[in-house]
Amino acid sequence: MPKVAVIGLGRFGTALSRRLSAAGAEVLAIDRDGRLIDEIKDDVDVAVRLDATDRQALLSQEVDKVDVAVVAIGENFEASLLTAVVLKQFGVPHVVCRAQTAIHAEIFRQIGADEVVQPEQETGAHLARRLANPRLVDAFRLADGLTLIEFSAPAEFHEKSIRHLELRAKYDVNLVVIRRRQGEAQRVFSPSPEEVIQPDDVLVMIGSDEALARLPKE
Amino acid sequence: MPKVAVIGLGRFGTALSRRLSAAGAEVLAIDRDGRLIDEIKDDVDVAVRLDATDRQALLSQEVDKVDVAVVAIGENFEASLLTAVVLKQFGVPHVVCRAQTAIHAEIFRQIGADEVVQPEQETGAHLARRLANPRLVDAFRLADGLTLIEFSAPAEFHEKSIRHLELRAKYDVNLVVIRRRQGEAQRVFSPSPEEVIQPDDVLVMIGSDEALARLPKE
Ligand SMILES: Nc1ncnc2c1ncn2[C@@H]1O[C@H](COP(=O)(O)OP(=O)(O)OP(=O)(O)O)[C@@H](O)[C@H]1O
Ligand SMILES: Nc1ncnc2c1ncn2[C@@H]1O[C@H](COP(=O)(O)OP(=O)(O)OP(=O)(O)O)[C@@H](O)[C@H]1O
Repeated sequence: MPKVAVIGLGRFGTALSRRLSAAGAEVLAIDRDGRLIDEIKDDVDVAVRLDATDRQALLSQEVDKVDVAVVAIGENFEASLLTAVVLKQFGVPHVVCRAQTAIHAEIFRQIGADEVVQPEQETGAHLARRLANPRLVDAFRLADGLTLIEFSAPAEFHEKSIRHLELRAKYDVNLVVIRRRQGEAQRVFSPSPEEVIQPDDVLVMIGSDEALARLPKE
Repeated sequence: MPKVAVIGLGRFGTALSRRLSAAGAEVLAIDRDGRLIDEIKDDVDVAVRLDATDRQALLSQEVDKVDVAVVAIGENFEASLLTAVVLKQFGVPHVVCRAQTAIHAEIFRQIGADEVVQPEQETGAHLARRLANPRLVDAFRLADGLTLIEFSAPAEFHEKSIRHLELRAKYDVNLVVIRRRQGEAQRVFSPSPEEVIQPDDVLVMIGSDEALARLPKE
């Protein structure tokens, strides 16, 4: 299991630390605010109060021996940057930096950060994609030659079970989820082979572009 | 195209507004800080400076007529809450609220928010999943509780057929396609149950976060 140091216990660092621990990673949580250390110490392997710009303090906690270090300090860019530089000097294999803006992100990359996250911007982009497209996704390129499409169930699929439709054998596509209205709400579920397609079902499928193009359109 | 009001132009609200506009949605951007309005006005349909707790001001901008309203005010919980309540009173069909913590999120739901986002916590959870699982190639949230992941085939899956692995029965995940190197090229295909997993195969799967977390990691 990877050994991960999380430096900075704001909402991002705290959520990250707890989820990592829950997933079985070994977590070393660091912050200079003692109250945050007290709040998290039962949820991680080690929680220690120190100033991340203090190189000796980091070495005393063996931060140079971790597999991954995440610099989750928010507002203090200078401290973030200095910490990231020190971590790369220690030889930490994978250093992730949280950046406030695209320009900050670029600076982190230039000093050697292996990965940069921008929580607010990434969540904004993700929400925008979902809202602009009130159907789950319209067509989303997953990888070369692989697309995810949303497709309202054509008439010839209505009242047939998924097993009966033999989508994989006949069309070489994989039906991954169905979106179905239930009164006011919408249910999104991964169907079993026995599920019967209903009119108005929206089928979310994955396949190559050629395969998807062969699906019946009416 | 949906008409979306974004109230609060911090990093989250600004990224959301620009991406929505780029995706073709009609965007009404609101903030009480005039400088933020100036910075964004060329990127959205309408940018207007007003205090979101001022009901008359909202009505004068026809915020009651939008399809979606996103309350992206950060630190001022009271203003966020009041604004959300007013939007639901106006009858805005879909109100999304940005929450600072799980407790704030719960309060927003109780006053009628249709959706709640927590950018820092969601990004922390997403990063935790990728870091705890170095086999994870990519992960994409499809909808509440449902994620698509790309996952390099762990050793215990090698040389076994998909039927034999019983992924749905054992892990409650749906293997949608396999990506396999073939010489220089890459083949992406929807596998039959007889397909045998090879080392280096990348498995693209869909399931709930809990189900995906149970997949073998080595
Ligand atoms: N030099 C430092 N050494 C250790 N911890 C630090 C240092 N500077 C800041 N921190 C810690 O980093 C944490 C996160 O910083 P801050 O609260 O500014 O970020 P934020 O962007 O508001 O976080 P979030 O959005 O994740 O809630 C704070 O708990 C703070 O104590
Ligand atoms: N009553 C209000 N009416 C209109 N705008 C408001 C009101 N209160 C706050 N705002 C605006 O909301 C915006 C976002 O708030 P704030 O900067 O506190 O959030 P944040 O959590 O730091 O944002 P982010 O993390 O997205 O950068 C600010 O630009 C602020 O001017």
